[in-house]
Amino acid sequence: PSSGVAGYWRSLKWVPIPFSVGFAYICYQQYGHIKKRENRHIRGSQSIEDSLAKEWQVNLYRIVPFRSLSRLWGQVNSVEVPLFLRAPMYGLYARLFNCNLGEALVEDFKQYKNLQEFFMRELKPDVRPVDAHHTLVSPCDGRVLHFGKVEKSKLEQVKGVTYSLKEFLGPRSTIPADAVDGKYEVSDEDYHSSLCQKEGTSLYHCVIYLAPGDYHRFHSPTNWTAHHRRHFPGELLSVNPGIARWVRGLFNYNERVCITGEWQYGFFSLTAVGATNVGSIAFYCDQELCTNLTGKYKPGIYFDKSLKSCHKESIDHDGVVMTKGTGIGTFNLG
Amino acid sequence: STIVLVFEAPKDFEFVFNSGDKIRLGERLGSL
Repeated sequence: PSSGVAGYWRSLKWVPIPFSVGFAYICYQQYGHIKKRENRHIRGSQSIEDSLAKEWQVNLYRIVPFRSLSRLWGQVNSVEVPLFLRAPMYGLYARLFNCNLGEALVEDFKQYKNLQEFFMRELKPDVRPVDAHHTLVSPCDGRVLHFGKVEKSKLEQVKGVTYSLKEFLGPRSTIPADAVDGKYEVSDEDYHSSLCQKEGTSLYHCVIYLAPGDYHRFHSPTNWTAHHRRHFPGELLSVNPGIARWVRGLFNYNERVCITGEWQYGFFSLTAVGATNVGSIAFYCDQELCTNLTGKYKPGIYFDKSLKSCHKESIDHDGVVMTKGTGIGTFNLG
Repeated sequence: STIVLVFEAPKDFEFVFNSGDKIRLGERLGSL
């Protein structure tokens, strides 16, 4: 009996230790999160500044070859998955990222040849009714990171972390006649006011983050006419909310495609910002658009295309007519 | 991936959700 008791004590001594250490570690992590959150509430903007990455940290982060990784990720996910692996593989993905397969047009995992197809799955037509009573609706599934009035030509990626509207959308496509040698410098304030076309209006913005499990197609949020497409090649840094809180101007670093035009209240734009996993962007109205290409790019360089000059049945001379709720583009893996 | 909308609207435009809220395609964004 004495050896049995000794064995019991020996097991009691060692088994709880890893659990205790693990539990203590989780508590410590949680304490850190709570402390940061409380600091944000108490110290406000100062705390936000403290939690932002320093310039050297951002530069170091940008050295990581996310563009190459993204293309590699895309290639891997374009490979046809053997039939027997599809259900366990996509099932794991669906569980990890909370995909609701009941909403998918094709519920059978085996019908998706690769993860790319699964990622871009379509939804059943009745699972996302478009609000018929309101003019402006959400263009996608996701989480609202931030929204509000644009103040002093600054957008906010998350609360308190601002970035330049002028850099985000780029210069206005119409260069005034008095521009010297085609160069035209405009202040932030003038740029801001140049976007407002009507009396009694303001500029507003809204940032919606799409998590890996979300439906990754986007639709027109209102009835509007798209006049112009601008493609900014760029980095493919992660855009998850944690990084958005850490790297100021994240969306200005990243590859993005901006469609600008007009709706009943004046200026309207929709910008799709790429990320590491989701490096390429497609707009149905622009078949020439190619994103996440190999090779280097120069920061600040962008490629424009007028959508007024297209000659297709669905496109009139004023641009591309976008109808509220209709699909206008997709994000692709890699 | 992220979608950013920048648009002009009347001064009394109001968004109808909070930061951090989940939103679905087709749900209203604001009131005009």
